[in-house]
Amino acid sequence: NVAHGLAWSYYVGYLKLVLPRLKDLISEFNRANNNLLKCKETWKLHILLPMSCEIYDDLQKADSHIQYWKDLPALQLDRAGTKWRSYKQSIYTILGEDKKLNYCIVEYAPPLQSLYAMSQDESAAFGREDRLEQAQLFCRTLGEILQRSKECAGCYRLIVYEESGDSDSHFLSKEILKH
Amino acid sequence: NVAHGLAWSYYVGYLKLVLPRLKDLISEFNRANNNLLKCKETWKLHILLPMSCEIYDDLQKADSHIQYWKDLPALQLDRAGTKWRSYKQSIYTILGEDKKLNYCIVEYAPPLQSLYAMSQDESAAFGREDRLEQAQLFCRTLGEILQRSKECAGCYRLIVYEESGDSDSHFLSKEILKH
Ligand SMILES: Nc1nc(=O)c2ncn([C@@H]3O[C@@H]4COP(=O)(O)O[C@H]5[C@@H](O)[C@H](n6cnc7c(N)ncnc76)O[C@@H]5COP(=O)(O)O[C@@H]3[C@@H]4O)c2[nH]1
Repeated sequence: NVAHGLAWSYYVGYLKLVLPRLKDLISEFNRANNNLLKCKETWKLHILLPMSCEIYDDLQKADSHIQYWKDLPALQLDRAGTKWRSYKQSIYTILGEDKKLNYCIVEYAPPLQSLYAMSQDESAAFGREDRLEQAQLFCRTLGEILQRSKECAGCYRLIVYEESGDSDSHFLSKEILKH
Repeated sequence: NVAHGLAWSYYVGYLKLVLPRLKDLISEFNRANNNLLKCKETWKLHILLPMSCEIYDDLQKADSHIQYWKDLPALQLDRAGTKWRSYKQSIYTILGEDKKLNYCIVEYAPPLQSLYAMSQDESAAFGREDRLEQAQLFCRTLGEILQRSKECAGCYRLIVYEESGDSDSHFLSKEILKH
């Protein structure tokens, strides 16, 4: 199944590499940045999983209450013939309804973007209903893989959501802060 | 199908981004490096597709006649919430049987590494025969997608191979130079 392969590829090619090292990258960041990421509960990669597969390359465009702040130190590894391939996460500030500013390490899951692109290309023979079904299967499979993974325990938060009909321009920031 | 999704994701999430820009990245590299990549026939990304799915993160370990030389300039783009995600290719020197040194932009296709990892994990319910079948389907699907892609025409070389029984430690360099 398409989603099955994409979930495994996302795990072995990315999450399995970065999640176990996340705490160290955050500690390194804190040493250089006055211990700014204090709350250990937020020392997780928040992974956005919109069922619509509609992904913004620039998170600030999804919700103006989400602002890019800084990057974590990059992880650099030799991978499949690419020397020092770079993997990094970005830290955002998220303005809450209480006007408080929250720091959050957050990004979308890129495979959902692949599902979206496949549904746009006629030669992929992949329609909107396939896409929704595969998006749901992707989230379920990813959740199961991560649950079984000892090395990734406690390092991530899956944020699965469907955008409601009446589009609230601050839906996403509220959704992230719920978690 | 697993391979179907991986081929599409590899195309929309990587090849479609980098291949159309490859000539510009090589020209930029040549300006800074005394026009070293002279032969325009080699201005292609050589993509290694071993049917065994056995991928070396360090190409020099696959064959000592393949040596890392330098990187092309990286492509940096906002992608799915990651600011300035970095995509780069490495240039290798390959020693031929005639003792001549050849420059080559080469790397493995990462999705084959995902297929390998899936076949190693019991919970993926994916055995060695599935893996071989999916590796072949991956190469076939990838070839068809790239053939139809106008923006990627002439920018890549697919190097599909099976390692022979009597392992020649310089099999890979010879295989690449055949192309
Ligand atoms: N050679 C090579 N160099 C690259 O920079 C690169 N970037 C992507 N790819 C391959 O293209 C395809 C599509 O990529 P996508 O980003 O949708 O999925 C990626 C993405 O969801 C996640 N991932 C990998 N690297 C990063 C990264 N640096 N930041 C965020 N997510 C990442 O994990 C998935 C699998 O990655 P790979 O298994 O390395 O192979 C990918 C994949 O086959 C690359 N291949």
